[in-house]
Amino acid sequence: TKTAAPKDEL
Amino acid sequence: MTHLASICLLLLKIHTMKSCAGVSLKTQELYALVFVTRYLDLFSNFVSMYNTIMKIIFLSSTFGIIWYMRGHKLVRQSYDKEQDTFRHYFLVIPCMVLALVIHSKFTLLEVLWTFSIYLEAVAILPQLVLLQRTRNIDNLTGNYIFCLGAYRALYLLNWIYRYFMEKNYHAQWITWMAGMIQTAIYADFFYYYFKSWKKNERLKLPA
Repeated sequence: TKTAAPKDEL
Repeated sequence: MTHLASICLLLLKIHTMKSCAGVSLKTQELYALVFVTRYLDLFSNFVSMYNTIMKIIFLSSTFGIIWYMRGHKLVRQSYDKEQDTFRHYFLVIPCMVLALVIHSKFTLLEVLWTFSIYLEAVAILPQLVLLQRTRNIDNLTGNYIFCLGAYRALYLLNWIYRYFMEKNYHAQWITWMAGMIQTAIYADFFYYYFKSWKKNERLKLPA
């Protein structure tokens, strides 16, 4: 399974 | 940085002119909702000092602008209340429904975060409607809206860059799609902004 995109944007 | 510039331009206008003529309170309130629902991870998800500081700036400046428009004696009088008629729930409810249907994980934080992405894409609509009704758009207001539109357009470029340059970059379809729609909504505004800039004329949107 793919991990979710990390929330590193604003 | 372009987003920060837009906030500085708006605060500069309100603070120096003591006027918020042509500025939509509805859009500001929608942005407040966007920031509150997106930055719920302010204390739980540390990305960088830059990221945390920007989150705090975006949250506090938006509430500062709303305070100015609602609470400041002089500024409040210049608010075009009769023209700024867009209803919040026309945008908030569909975005909430969409976030409940299309999200990457069904958790409270994730759905609220997705909601904030959808709402951000359309939060400018009350401002664009007000702009069309405003006869004399001052330079600061025009530049404010330009920067507000430009930051998402610049994100599009950044996403392309990250997609090709970063090894562990994740596809984020929800953000990409919403970002494209958000930028497309500004297309008309950008056209008239550049046209008036080239002709050295005051910005005016056709009715």
